[in-house]
Amino acid sequence: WSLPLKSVFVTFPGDVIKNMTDTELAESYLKKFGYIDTAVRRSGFQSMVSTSKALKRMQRQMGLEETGELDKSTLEAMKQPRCGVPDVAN
Amino acid sequence: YKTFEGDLKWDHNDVTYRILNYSPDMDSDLTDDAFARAFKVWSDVTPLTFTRLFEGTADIMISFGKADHGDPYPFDGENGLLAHAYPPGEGIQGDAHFDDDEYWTLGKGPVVKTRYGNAEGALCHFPFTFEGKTYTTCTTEGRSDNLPWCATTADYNRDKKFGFCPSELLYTFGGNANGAQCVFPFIFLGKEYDSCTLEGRSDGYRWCATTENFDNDKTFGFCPSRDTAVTGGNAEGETCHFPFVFLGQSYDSCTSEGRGDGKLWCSTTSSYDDDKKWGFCPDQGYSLFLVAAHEFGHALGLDHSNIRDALMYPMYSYVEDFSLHSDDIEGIQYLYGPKRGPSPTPPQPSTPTTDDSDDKETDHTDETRPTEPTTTRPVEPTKDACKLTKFDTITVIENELHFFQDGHYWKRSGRDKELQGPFSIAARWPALPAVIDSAFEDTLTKKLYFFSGTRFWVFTGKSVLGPRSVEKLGLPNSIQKVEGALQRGKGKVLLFSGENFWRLDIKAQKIDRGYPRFTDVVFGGVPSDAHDVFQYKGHIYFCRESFYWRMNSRRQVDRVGYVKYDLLTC
Repeated sequence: WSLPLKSVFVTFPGDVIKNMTDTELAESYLKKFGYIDTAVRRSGFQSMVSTSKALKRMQRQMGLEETGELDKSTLEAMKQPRCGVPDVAN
Repeated sequence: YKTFEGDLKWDHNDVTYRILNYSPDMDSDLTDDAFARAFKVWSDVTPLTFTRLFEGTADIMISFGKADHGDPYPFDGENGLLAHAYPPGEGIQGDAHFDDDEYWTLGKGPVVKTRYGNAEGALCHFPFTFEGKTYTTCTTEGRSDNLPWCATTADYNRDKKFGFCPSELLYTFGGNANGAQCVFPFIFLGKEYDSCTLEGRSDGYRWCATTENFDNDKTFGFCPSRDTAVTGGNAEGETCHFPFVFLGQSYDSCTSEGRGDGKLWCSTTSSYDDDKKWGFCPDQGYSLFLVAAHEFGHALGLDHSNIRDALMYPMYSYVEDFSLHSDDIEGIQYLYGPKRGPSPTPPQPSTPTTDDSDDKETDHTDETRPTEPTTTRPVEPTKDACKLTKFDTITVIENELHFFQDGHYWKRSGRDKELQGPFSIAARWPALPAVIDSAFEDTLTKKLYFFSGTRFWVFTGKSVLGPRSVEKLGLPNSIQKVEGALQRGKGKVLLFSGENFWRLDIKAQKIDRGYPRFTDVVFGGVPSDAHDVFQYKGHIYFCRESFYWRMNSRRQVDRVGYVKYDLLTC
């Protein structure tokens, strides 16, 4: 029972497939909704720190556990339908 | 709540709005009404008034658009971003834009307003029966002119009430043809068209000519979406073609086969294999009323709240009986103050109303009801299964569907599987609590298992064992309740809780090794937070709120429908 059936997946013409990794999706989300200030350029380490802070800020806004990490519930929240107005004013 | 930096707000209380265009998904009357109700959400708690303008510049200009729609913030296709709005001010400030790649409804599936016919524009009643067959969408059956129609009561043969559904063969909207219907075929840039087309436009809206030759006459209109029209894919606006062939197999309904995301799709021609024309099947859509009320909050000066139940929370979620959260009220009253003076008193009816007063909607609800059927069952509303939006559990006992809710149960039994009840749980199964989270019948021993919270009971006839703790079965103490049970094979049952499920060996009364497993890994395409899971007539059902997702033996979601209509047969 528990073995999933082998399904055939096809590529549907015209399908909007957002080929993004989870990290890319998160970065795009944090930028789009104002959690990361896109005007500031950062180097690698600073970027990691900032992303963690941004994630925490986003998690606080969404009422999620503030882990600062891209966990499953945060990723799920980022995939939810929502309003396009940024959460953090710029 | 949060306001925009500088507490941006209108400097006058008589705010104006203008609707610049409409979505093909919803009738303009329904759209107007949704926007009016969305404004009323805010005018009910502030001194603000909202006046609609039909020309010129209004404070709040409302429009639908797709992708790049003329401002610096393009939309992103279906799902994701639904809409946005600008805080109060001049120019684009205060305006609200809605993504027309979304499927706009009132949040519960297609809302189809009829035209012509004899129902005076009433909404379609789905499902309805016509000559013994049940229809859940508009149909062209019984007509030779190919115009889709629907009944506006539950039984066409009894009531004979009907109207025509949106169709380009009946009318267009926008454009310059005053709503005239499409003329097919028509000529555009020397080429002949037999259906609405996207050609010649960059905004993604389907249009047609309303005379035989657009090149000569230049009259056109936009095509309304049929309730059966697909969204997305490469055939948006066209209708599913049943049956259709996909990878050599014939399909009579929408399927998730071929996709990894569980979304239901269909071919719009008889053969996907040959034509590769497809789209997603219509779902419940997004409530224009709820999204508009949120956007208008921005247009009045409110930023996003971090309170999940507040209207100004950034994520969309459908709520049946909407009322403004105290956080939203505090926010808007911080900007504009509270409403003063008495509320207007509605005129009293001259004759007494009938017994359906409990069913009346408030102005804030997001549900538009079709004309009620002419007969109703004289039951107390609180005990009418058809008026419940959610059940504690649904299960099959002695081959009959049972619906449990707060001390009562209903069952579909008898030759015609009519809904019977309510019955008292305590009367039939003494010792059980009022709320049953899950239940199943062991097909081998016919013992009945009931779960409530972290306890379970086992009934053999009238004798009962329990309550016992679910931990005794090997379930972790972290789970708060068992939400669904699926009998699988001999002596095995799957128990669902949260996003996981476990396999119980009934004989050993122990959970098998290798569990829990994630529900969404094994059952793709169903809600991971289903609150009822059960098996009925060879299909597995996952219920969430008033909807069910039906899965076939190949674990493909082959139908999504209403518990109320399809399972309760209300």
